[in-house]
Amino acid sequence: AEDTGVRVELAEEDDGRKSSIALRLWVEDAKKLKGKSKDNGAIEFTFELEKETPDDVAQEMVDAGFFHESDVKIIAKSIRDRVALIQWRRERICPMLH
Amino acid sequence: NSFTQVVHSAGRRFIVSPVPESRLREQ
Repeated sequence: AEDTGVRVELAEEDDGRKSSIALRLWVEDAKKLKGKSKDNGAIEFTFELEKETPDDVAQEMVDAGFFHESDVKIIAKSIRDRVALIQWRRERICPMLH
Repeated sequence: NSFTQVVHSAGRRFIVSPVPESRLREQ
């Protein structure tokens, strides 16, 4: 995945079955963001794989004051890349479940 | 721990905690 300066990782082990997964997001390189972000630390949240889109969550993070509006796309992309990887892994490792 | 902060927004719960030093990229 492209280096967006924003890191998103699983916050719990993925058993391949749950529809919602816990993710953790933090800024690795603040210079890649357009707006100034607060020194947030790591933001942990749950993501509904079937129901939600990374854009929705990114917008909520902006609304909650974690990031500037101008960075909503880079946040969404970072989440999207990680979610795509998780879904790819699930389909590859547990094809019977899909 | 005491550094953990919980932020609610649009029905979602964000849990904010410090990033462990080992996870930060070296500048």
